[in-house]
Amino acid sequence: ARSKEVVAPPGEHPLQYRYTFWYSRRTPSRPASTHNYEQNIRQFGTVATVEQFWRVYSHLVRPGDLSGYSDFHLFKEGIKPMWEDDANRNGGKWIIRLRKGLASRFWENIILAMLGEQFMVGEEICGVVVSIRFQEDILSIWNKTANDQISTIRIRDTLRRVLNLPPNTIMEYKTHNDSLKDNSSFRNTKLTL
Amino acid sequence: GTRIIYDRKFLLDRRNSPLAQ
Repeated sequence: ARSKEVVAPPGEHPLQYRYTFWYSRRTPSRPASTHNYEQNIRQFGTVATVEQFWRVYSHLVRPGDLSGYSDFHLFKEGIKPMWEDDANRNGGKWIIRLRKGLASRFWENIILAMLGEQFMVGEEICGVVVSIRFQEDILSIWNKTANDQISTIRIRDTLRRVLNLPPNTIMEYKTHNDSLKDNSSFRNTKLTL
Repeated sequence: GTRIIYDRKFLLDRRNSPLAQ
């Protein structure tokens, strides 16, 4: 029923997929269990066109202006930004660590690449996340099939291009299965140059 | 089927459209 509310009004430019924005925030001292993660995450808008996207996005706080321990997520409609979701169960994510001050620009660029279908990996992309932390900020892009090497490498190379990353930028990949095992999003990743 | 592909400039240009306000 929710899908029917989000239609493309005349004159607007449809996106290949509909996307939902989510926001989450938690107290870093509390360990993240699935239960409290689900309680702390809220969706606040679904968009189907380029123009709808800008209407929502332009009213958001820029991630670089957020304080504390918070995340913005933009995921395809119907996919929850959780490791356990059916679309994510066999997936994983690329992680890019950003020094403070870069998150807002990189977040916008990764979103525009996803909405514009720049990754060319079929149905593989699930969504993107910007995670605001104390020492650094982290950008992630989630895909469906962690062991699909052709897609994960293509996603990595597209990221380098659309974010204009220096060639020596370290890229990290972590499967959601590993995240579930060590209950951590960003520790124990596989590094590649 | 065909994919709807937009480059960054196209998307940024739509930001100022009256429909996006």
